[in-house]
Amino acid sequence: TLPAATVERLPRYLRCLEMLAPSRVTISSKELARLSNLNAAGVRKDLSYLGSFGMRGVGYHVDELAARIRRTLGMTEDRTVVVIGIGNLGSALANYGGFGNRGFRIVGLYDADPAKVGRKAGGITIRPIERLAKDAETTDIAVGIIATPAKAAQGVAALLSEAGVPSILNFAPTVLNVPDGIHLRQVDVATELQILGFYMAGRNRT
Amino acid sequence: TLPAATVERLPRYLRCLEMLAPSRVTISSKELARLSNLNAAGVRKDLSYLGSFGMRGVGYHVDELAARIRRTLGMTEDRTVVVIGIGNLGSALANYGGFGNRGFRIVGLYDADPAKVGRKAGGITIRPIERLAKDAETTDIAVGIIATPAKAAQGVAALLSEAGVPSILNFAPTVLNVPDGIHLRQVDVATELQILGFYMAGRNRT
Ligand SMILES: NC(=O)c1ccc[n+]([C@@H]2O[C@H](COP(=O)([O-])OP(=O)(O)OC[C@H]3O[C@@H](n4cnc5c(N)ncnc54)[C@H](O)[C@@H]3O)[C@@H](O)[C@H]2O)c1
Ligand SMILES: NC(=O)c1ccc[n+]([C@@H]2O[C@H](COP(=O)([O-])OP(=O)(O)OC[C@H]3O[C@@H](n4cnc5c(N)ncnc54)[C@H](O)[C@@H]3O)[C@@H](O)[C@H]2O)c1
Repeated sequence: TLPAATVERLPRYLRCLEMLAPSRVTISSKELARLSNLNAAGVRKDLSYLGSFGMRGVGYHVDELAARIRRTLGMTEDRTVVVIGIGNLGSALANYGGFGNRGFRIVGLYDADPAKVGRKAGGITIRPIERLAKDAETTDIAVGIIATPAKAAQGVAALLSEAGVPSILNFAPTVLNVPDGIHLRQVDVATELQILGFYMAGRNRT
Repeated sequence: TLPAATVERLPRYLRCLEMLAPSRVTISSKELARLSNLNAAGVRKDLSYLGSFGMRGVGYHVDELAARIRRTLGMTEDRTVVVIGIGNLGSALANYGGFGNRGFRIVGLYDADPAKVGRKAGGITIRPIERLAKDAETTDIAVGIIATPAKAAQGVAALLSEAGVPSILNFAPTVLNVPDGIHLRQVDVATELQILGFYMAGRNRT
């Protein structure tokens, strides 16, 4: 089975492969490491979990590697997503074009504010949060994205898990408790700033 | 010096440490690994770059480890941030409380739409993008966050680098070309969905 750290790097490798010119046929682990800002030995080790298909001296076949990563990430399946909390962040997520080409489709937008219900974001009509449980009975929902204020997030997480949604992506700055079996990921853009902060001073800090 | 992969994991370790009860004095690498969803050997290796202060059999001193990570990430310094493009995403970033407690302070919001200029987001008045270069002469800007549509992003990146801003965090779904020496990080929330996608099928895919 794949280590968690390897799984987390696969989308990055895929993004690098997708950025290559369409005419590219192969890529070395060294070049993939340079593009993804990681070290070559780590790249080779990560990709070895996907099966042995790197060719010594030639590298990896770009299309085959991308297809294998997509299959490993389950991108060949159509995954449905709902967004809860259609404020600034929820609206940006509803309008974001980057989900579709990775196999994720937004099938529902929910909010607790009656003034928002009935409006559209990203071409989808916002539904009242009270309808989530009922809608989940007839629509298979794979991921719930929480974009509400922190104080509402735990309540929304409970609604999602009771509705049988197996995965949650949480943007609200709070620690959520979810039942075992629910996959939870926390997003915090401040993390990206902290990583930039390390490099800003120009010298490698320890 | 620290490997890039280690630097990227430090904010996650810090978040786990900050979530511990205030009464906690020590933590083992095993527990920190479990909390951060990584393996214990990797945690020990990462932390060994910060100096040798884990105590065999006892683990790490929580406050000391957190302080050392903060220092390594340069969080002790006051870092100034500007956000370019105050639409849905830019507004959510301007209002986000998670920057302040990590040493990042938003000092400017810029937009190209005259209808947005003069409005406030997160308590800060939106300025016209034409003013960025002049403002950068009098205010030290450490990071520029790009939250514009993709087609405007390259132009904004050029403005930021010409204004002497050393780091860019880009949300627009496009590959930016920036001069050497500018630290660039690309954010894509779809990556988080792809990682969730791997675990969704319940079986470890290869
Ligand atoms: N993780 C990050 O990096 C990051 C970045 C920016 C913002 N945020 C967080 O994202 C969240 C949203 O930010 P925003 O600027 O869009 O806020 P916002 O106030 O604009 O939007 C919040 C929305 O949630 C709705 N809501 C409140 N309670 C609800 C409930 N119980 N069920 C359904 N909807 C509910 C509100 O009606 C509103 O439309 C905040 O928690 C903020 O801290 C996180
Ligand atoms: N990376 C991710 O995970 C992610 C998630 C959501 C949205 N996005 C991206 O973030 C961007 C913003 O999304 P949004 O929903 O907030 O869009 P939006 O249309 O609501 O906001 C864009 C803002 O940029 C301003 N703008 C346009 N050109 C500009 C320029 N040259 N200089 C300064 N400002 C300019 C516009 O006036 C507008 O206010 C988009 O590129 C979107 O694809 C990325």
